[in-house]
Amino acid sequence: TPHTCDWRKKTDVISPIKNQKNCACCWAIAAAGNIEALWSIRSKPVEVSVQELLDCNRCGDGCQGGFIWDAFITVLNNSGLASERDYPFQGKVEPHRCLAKKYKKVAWIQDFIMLQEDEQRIAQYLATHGPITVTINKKLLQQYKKGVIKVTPDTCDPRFVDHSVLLVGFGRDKPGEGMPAETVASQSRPRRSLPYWILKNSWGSHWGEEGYFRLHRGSNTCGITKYPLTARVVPPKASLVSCPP
Amino acid sequence: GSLRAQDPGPRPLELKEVFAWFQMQFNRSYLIPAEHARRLDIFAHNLAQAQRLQEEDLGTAEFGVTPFSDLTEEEFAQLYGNRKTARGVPSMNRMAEYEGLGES
Repeated sequence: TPHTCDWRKKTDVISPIKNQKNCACCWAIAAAGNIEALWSIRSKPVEVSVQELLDCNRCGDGCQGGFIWDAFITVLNNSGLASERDYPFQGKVEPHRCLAKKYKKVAWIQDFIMLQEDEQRIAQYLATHGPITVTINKKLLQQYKKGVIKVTPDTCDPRFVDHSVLLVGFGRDKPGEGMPAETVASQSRPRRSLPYWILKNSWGSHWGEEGYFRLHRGSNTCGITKYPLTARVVPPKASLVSCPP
Repeated sequence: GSLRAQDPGPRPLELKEVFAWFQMQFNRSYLIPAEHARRLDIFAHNLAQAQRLQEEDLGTAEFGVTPFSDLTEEEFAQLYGNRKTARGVPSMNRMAEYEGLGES
């Protein structure tokens, strides 16, 4: 596992930040982001239809929330996904509007898996395969502006997860980074570097760190290890890929 | 000596001024005065909450005014949360686990 990994640095792997607006479709946007990244790494860049995931969701109105595995099952049931261009995001769902058969499929998946609840294994998989989806407790994100969130389970319960996002990388904060110089100078003990995850949110680019946020890595912050899921788009014996450091 | 008062420096912004800036920044307008007052209350509550989170954070995060600062926790959860997971995620076993390349 490398020390750092950031899939945003590889051209066309991570699509632009989306805004789910008043539709509770974080689950569909995160799953679409996962499929797009894997297709770009393994084959060619694509932007898939989030609206198709919402309209064709087997559990009804996709704007009322959903699970990552439902998104992947929808992709499997429909033998792939149309492009965002053909089947654009509307931010709402109308009954019986699934247009899956109308448009050409631009991406499909072999299956999907859930990784172990182990941050080291998650980092290894992320670095060698590509971005994955996670579901976290979003409690702190309403007031979040920037930086690495590190809190105790009392502040952010890791058992209660309610928001799905795309995990795109990890790294370490250099000691003193983001602090005023006098604060750094006044610290008697040198601060240890802070390991973090980089996550892509779906609340527009004006939120957080240009649409992204960072969580402490190594303490299951806000339940990040509870449901690490990813699609698979290639046969298992394919060659390894590497994430830009 | 001079009787001139010492310059106190720039004064901190009043809550109402911060709220006005928030409305301008995030393009919010409340037509009914009662709604404006209610949103101001929520905004103040959220700023206090952000301050608490700032004190509890052990990392380098900054909490404060965001595009969601005029929403209650319930409204935020309703609009941006995953209503299905909020009702509880089904229990499951980890049947499929990554074992490295070449797994069945």
